Amino acid sequence: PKTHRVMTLADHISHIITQDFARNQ
Amino acid sequence: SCPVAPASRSSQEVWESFSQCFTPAVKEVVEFAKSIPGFQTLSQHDQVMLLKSGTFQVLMVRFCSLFDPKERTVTFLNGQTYSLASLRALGMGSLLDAMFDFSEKLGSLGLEPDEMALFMAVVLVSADRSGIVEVGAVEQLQENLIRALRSLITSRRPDDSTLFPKLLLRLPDLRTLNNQHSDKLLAFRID
Repeated sequence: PKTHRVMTLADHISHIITQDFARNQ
Repeated sequence: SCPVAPASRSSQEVWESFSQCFTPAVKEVVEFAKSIPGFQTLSQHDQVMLLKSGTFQVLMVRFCSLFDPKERTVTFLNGQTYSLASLRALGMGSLLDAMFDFSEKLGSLGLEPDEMALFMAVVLVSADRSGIVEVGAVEQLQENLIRALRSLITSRRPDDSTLFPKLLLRLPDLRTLNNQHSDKLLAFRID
């Protein structure tokens, strides 16, 4: 069965930003 | 360029594709922020905090060009146009209504692309300060950007003293949009 990760827009935005800065460290 | 639903797809699939749209859009805001003169002189912590609290608002400004307030339609970069009614199925009706109102007000100011970009920089550094450590540095950057925006706008429209204040009045609108809607849910399929 397909599972889903549900998150708020704000959390999704925070997640991407944290990832970006972690990658560029 | 968001491939939102051809009629044949379930609203869940629509929701997933709509959610996917945000990832590249957020990354573009991060790159935009790094290009703002002075932004990268802030501490990394403060850069991250400003982006976390301001990105949704910058996106709202960026998405304005997709909204046609008269026709009540949204046209994605891939050319697909959707009526407000058809997008209501995504459950984002209240956000879409607010977006139409906001894009109507912002659009009526008739900003040039470079003015819009400078306004987005002001939006970002004017975001919520609660997580910021070096508030003084952020306030200084905000002041510089607002001064640059004011001189750009007044140099082009010397006899229009109302446009700049009207533009700054959009900042509280964006704060409200952010407080009311950034908790909207997105859904991502994990196979």
